[in-house]
Amino acid sequence: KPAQMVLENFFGKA
Amino acid sequence: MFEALLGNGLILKKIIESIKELVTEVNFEVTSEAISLQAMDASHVALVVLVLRASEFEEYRCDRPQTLGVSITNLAKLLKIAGNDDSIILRAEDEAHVLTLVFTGKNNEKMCEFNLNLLTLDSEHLGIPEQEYSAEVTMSSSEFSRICRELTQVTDTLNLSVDKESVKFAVSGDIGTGSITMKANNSDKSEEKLILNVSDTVSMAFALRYLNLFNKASSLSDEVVLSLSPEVPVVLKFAFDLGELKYFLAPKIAE
Repeated sequence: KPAQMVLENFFGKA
Repeated sequence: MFEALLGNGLILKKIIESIKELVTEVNFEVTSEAISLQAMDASHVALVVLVLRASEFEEYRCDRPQTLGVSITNLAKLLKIAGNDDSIILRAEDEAHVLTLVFTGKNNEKMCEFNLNLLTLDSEHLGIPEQEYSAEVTMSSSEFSRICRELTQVTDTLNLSVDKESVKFAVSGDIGTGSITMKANNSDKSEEKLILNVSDTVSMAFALRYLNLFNKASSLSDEVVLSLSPEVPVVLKFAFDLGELKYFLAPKIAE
């Protein structure tokens, strides 16, 4: 089953 | 001093209804240009980005940029009191501790005024790079909403595939598998129309639970624009006269 990523996997803190 | 008059208060009621199940406490940034917010849901899987342009309000004044920490849950409660035809004024002094909301009936027959206590919230701003997406799908927001809702009965994950000719919504669950395919077309019927702008084919998986929450915004816009690139969050954009509401959703990725 595919795993749910979180947004921090893609976007850094501004 | 910040003050904004919105003749069509219903749109603000709809916006808050469209985000209240995703984010409960948010920082609104008010500037002379716009009212905006960026907030993640508690599990950091989804992000809400709202921009309301100052120029689209009937009256707008913001002497000094300000961050207003708002309980969306409580704002939604107060907005329930506003009639659908009411105009809404949002007002805050500089360095405000309360946000004042004034609802006025169409014929000035009734005026409601509330002060919503503001919160001091940590901001967790994410830097979202400007990027070109491999595929862009523009379709009826109610049709997309219906498809997501129907497929949720089969399973919790939507497999979304887009090529130059069509978009395929596929699911696989305990009861079986299935898919809905829509071909690009320029139908006069808004329900059927589907515009694709695809440079590379994309196939990705997303949690239907979140898509269903995003689709509450279909009351704000007849169209939704989905922007997809492999292995980055999908963007759902709902544009309306006052501005736009975008949702980002992190994909599910095979381990």
